[in-house]
Amino acid sequence: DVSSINLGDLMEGLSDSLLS
Amino acid sequence: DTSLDALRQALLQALMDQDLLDEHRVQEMLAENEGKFKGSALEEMLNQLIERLIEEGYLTLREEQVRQQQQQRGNGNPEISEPLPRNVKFEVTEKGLDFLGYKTLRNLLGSLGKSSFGRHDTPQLSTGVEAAAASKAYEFGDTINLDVNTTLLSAIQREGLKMPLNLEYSDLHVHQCDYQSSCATVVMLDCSHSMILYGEDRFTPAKKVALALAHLIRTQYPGDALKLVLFHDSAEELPLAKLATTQV
Repeated sequence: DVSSINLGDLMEGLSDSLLS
Repeated sequence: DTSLDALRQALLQALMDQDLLDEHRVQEMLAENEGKFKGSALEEMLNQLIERLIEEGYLTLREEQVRQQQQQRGNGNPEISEPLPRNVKFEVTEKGLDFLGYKTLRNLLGSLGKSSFGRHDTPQLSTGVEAAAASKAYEFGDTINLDVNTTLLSAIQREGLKMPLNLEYSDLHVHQCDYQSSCATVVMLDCSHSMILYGEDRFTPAKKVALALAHLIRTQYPGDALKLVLFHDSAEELPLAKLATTQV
């Protein structure tokens, strides 16, 4: 379920991709 | 790469890294759509996540102008050409950048154990230490926050314990406080060729440290000035908002 995903955790997981 | 496809790919990887989605489920969702990503439940899910990230203000989307060359394609030709693909890019917002800075800082300093006393927050407990600085003799221009005890004691030492007590100018003592100053910091970020030499990316780790440092200074030391300088063959000032998207 998409709405149950914590966006903060998701952003943290994305940080490598967003910063590189 | 700031295209939406790259973002979807990164999202998928993040979901799988965090065990929110497994390989089997991905294959299942693709199989339901004859193995194609476009139009699958997986694409729908990733799009919903991107929408949520945009709604919460972490990311924004902007549409890049389609190249002039493509627009001119078929000029003077009356037949209807195929619609050009939309070129949508994403950007990290200031809120997103702030969040990434906070997380990077926490990751860099997060492995602290209990050692000597410092200013970094830890989950451990300790006794409080409040340093009360000794008072000093009053000088013209000082804030008159009189240390009454020391002032009276000084008068008593000089005159003896008698009433009325005669106070002299030299008896006056004032409390001293910690003096806090602001400072200016310039972070110089090397983006010369050596940072990506032999295919090894040394720039991203350096950028993360710069981001964490910027976050630390902006949140812990209000009043400080912080500037970033990017240097290579020449050098230029780098706005903080551009830090996350800077590449060699």
